[in-house]
Amino acid sequence: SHTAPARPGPPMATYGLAGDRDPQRLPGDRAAAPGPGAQDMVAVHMLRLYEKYSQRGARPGGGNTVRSFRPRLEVVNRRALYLFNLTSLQDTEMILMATFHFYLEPRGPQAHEVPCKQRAKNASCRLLLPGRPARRLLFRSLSPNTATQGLLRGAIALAPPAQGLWQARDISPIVKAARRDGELLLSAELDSGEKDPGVPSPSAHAPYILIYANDLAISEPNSVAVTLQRYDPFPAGDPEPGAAPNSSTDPRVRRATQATGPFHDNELPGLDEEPAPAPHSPHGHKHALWPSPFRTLKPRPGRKDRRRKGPAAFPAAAASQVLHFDEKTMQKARRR
Amino acid sequence: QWDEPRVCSRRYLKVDFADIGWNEWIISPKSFDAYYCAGACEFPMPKVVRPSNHATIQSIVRAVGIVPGIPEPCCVPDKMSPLGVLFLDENRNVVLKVYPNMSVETCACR
Repeated sequence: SHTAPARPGPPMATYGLAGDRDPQRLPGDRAAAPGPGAQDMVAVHMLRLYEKYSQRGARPGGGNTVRSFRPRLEVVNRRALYLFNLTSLQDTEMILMATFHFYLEPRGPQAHEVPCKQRAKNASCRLLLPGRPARRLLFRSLSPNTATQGLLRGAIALAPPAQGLWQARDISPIVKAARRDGELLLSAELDSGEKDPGVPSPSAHAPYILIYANDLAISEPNSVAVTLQRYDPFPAGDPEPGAAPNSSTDPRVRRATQATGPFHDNELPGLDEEPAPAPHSPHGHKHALWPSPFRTLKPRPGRKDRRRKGPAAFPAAAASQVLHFDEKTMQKARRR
Repeated sequence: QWDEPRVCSRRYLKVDFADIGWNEWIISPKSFDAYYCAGACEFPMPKVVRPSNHATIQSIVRAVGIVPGIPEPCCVPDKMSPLGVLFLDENRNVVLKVYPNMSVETCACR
């Protein structure tokens, strides 16, 4: 657990899980780096993890991925439910650990603590105070079609803090079980045991979930584009919404480079039937090898341009094929 | 980069995510030093290009010329380092991924 941040300055967050035991205040400019919403604890926490695991050889929680999840606040029967949508977890991401981070408000009345503090200033003394209902964190997994109530996945008892504290709890079994059952909508409720606990405002100390995972596909070819490239070469209004990213109704254009003859080309056999890449193209033959996530960054010509280029390119392409044969071969072919 | 050595070596390349249009969802880093490998792997290859045994043999075979069509070995990344990337996923949640082999540390003829 850790002390609540002093607002409006950058929050001082320390987290006791996943080896993040190096509390240090973030400089204000760093905290503002992620842009809007950077002052919230999720962004600050993730930025701290980024700084930590950007060092060489460091692996977040033993894996390669940390996902954060912000909740949506819903009020049901005057109780606050935080709904987490974990569906962005990828199938290839093996969950190593999941942590729930929340801000626990201190409880009154303060007068009850006075005799206790006189005897001993420790947490166990406060825990023994009579008449206080236990607070619990309740986690339920929700099916997409059901209402807010769902299967109870876990309950965590909370000791009341002396002051407002950000706390973290390991909810790995809860998240793993929910994922195993395919129920990646998770609700979290702080059950204070009181009849009318009051509803928190949506922005005040919203909890969040961090999932440490090992993405088994991150070493696969093209993984960086699978997860990071989202450029849509066909913006809204393009008349081919159902087309695959690189598909086109136009005939494929063979763009041969200057032929260097059948030898000394240093090309893999069989690939010479594919269109040659444009100069400085970042993809080259990968267009053919990794088709789905890779999308061209080059601006797409208008339909008129493509129509104009298409037929004109074909004779040139056919002519370029002839260049691949030397004169002797051509003479033999003619004789035959 | 005319001053670069002709032999296979690591060359400087800074990649700005804005240049490839990924800056809208990548929070950090904004850019990184990717480097690249370029240059010749000609016979005889110096030790500095760290040729594999296979590359050495291929280079000799090419130099002797007994087998037609054998190219020079390729100048490629040898040792590479990972890069942590902080980005927003499709649901606007912040994600940290450490991608392997994002930056070239050394080049070699292979």
